[in-house]
Amino acid sequence: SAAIIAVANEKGGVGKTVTAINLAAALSLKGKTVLVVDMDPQANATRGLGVDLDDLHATAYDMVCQPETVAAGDAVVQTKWKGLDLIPAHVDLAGAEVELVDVVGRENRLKQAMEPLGGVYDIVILDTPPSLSLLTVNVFACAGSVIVPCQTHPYAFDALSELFDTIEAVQGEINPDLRLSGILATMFDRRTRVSHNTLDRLRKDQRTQKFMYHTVIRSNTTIADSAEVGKPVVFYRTTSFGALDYKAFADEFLSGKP
Amino acid sequence: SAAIIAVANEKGGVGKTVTAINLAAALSLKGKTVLVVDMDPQANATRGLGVDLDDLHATAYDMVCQPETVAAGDAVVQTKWKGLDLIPAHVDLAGAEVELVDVVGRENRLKQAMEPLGGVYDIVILDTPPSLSLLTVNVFACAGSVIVPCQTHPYAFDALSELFDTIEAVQGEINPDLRLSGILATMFDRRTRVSHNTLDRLRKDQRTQKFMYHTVIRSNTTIADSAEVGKPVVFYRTTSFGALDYKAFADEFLSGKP
Ligand SMILES: Nc1ncnc2c1ncn2[C@@H]1O[C@H](COP(=O)(O)OP(=O)(O)OP(=O)(O)O)[C@@H](O)[C@H]1O
Ligand SMILES: Nc1ncnc2c1ncn2[C@@H]1O[C@H](COP(=O)(O)OP(=O)(O)OP(=O)(O)O)[C@@H](O)[C@H]1O
Ligand SMILES: [Mg+2]
Ligand SMILES: [Mg+2]
Repeated sequence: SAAIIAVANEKGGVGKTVTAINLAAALSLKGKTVLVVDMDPQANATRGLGVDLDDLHATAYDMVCQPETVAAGDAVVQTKWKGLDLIPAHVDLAGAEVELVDVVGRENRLKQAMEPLGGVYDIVILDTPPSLSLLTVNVFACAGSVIVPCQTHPYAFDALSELFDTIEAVQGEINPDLRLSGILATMFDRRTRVSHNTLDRLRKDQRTQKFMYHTVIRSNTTIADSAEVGKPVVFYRTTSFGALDYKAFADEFLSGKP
Repeated sequence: SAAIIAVANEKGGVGKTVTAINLAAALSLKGKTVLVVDMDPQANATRGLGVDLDDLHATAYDMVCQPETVAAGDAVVQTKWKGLDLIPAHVDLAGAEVELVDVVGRENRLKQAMEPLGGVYDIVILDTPPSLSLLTVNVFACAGSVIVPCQTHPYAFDALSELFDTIEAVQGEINPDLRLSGILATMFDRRTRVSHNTLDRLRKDQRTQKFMYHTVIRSNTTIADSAEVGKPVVFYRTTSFGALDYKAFADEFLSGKP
């Protein structure tokens, strides 16, 4: 059945969405069938994949909060690219935490909803909001592994210990199979000392060094531009730094490293 | 009594913390007495102001969740700079949403805690996490106005409508005096088309145009480097683009514009 991968980091703006949609795009170019599930109420992955929904279509909110009426299969949308599908987010996901507060097993709602899609895709990639709340815990309960984009900046580095604690807590109580797949250095800007210093720390710190992907995603204006046209940079400009870096990352990911 | 200003945007990584600590620094250079309250459990503003706490010191978590034992005054820390104090964040703030779920008036906890500090400072600046949950609602219940940093990128632009809805809901139910002070374009990178396009949209869109600050904060490597040394860029490199832009913003803010 599918490899289910969470992309998470509580720190905001570290490249979670850019990583989720570009890894998905690069893997689809290698012939994998990929589903992206956007679990961020801000729906940036939905927009980044060029999907503009009318209000009638089912979303991740429906399948998590109203599973008796909407199945995951109903929420799947085809993107412009073959082999790359999406379950879009909805702003109402923001209310899930309060809506499900009294529901027993509320952390397993996503996992249950995704079961019928078990054998349909090679890879499922879950984008998360910048928090460790119920939505992210649902994603961790459902996933087999977690990729952690980490901007090469001290604020993003500081956020890692809380994330590791949360992963351990989920492993202990909800999903013993969850593992940390790796840490991907993102938005690396060779002009700044802080980028180099943070990358060094990531590669030397006891808790992070063995999880570091070799690939480093460079800061790159084409990535910023790609969001506006609703295309992952891998499809938007295939020879840009951004596309090359994410294609190299997809190769490394498939090789099973780090 | 003090002007209480929230700095908020649900989108992650748009420069909320950088704006909060640099506006505070620039205002203190103009002779204002300023308090920064860090309401983000990731405590980036605390770190950005170079404050490294031992576990014994009181924090924003204590004054919001255990007001009977800790008063706001107990949580105040002096920074290295005269006229610039801080109430530090704590990772336990992340649990406030669940801890206070049954507490009547839970959205007014911060406001009540801050009342004894009413006349002590000229200006209070509240940093928020990238979400519109209870912590941010507490900040909106306490504040008189909101500054919205908005990275010149479509994902950040998209987040504005949800933020406006939340401000309206708080005005209607909790704090009728709350007003939107202005939208500050941040991380503007003149090399990318998307920066120019998003800035144009902000300046032309019916809902945003009248709120736009004239000052635009340029993308600037010194700002990234400043976080590593625990100093706002305004103190770290006074002639850098970052420092100049934030000092210009402080002037514009004091003039009462937009
Ligand atoms: N390698 C890169 N080079 C340049 N810009 C980048 C890069 N990666 C991401 N960005 C830009 O940085 C911003 C943050 O990226 P993104 O939205 O993917 O982060 P995120 O972690 O998903 O944010 P959030 O926490 O809000 O979900 C976006 O404007 C994006 O275009
Ligand atoms: N004008 C700028 N030029 C360059 N880098 C900037 C600028 N403003 C902020 N940054 C960098 O962008 C990142 C995000 O900034 P910051 O942490 O202030 O955003 P935030 O909105 O507070 O994030 P969060 O949503 O996680 O709280 C940081 O690495 C910061 O150093
Ligand atoms: Mg995102
Ligand atoms: Mg912040």
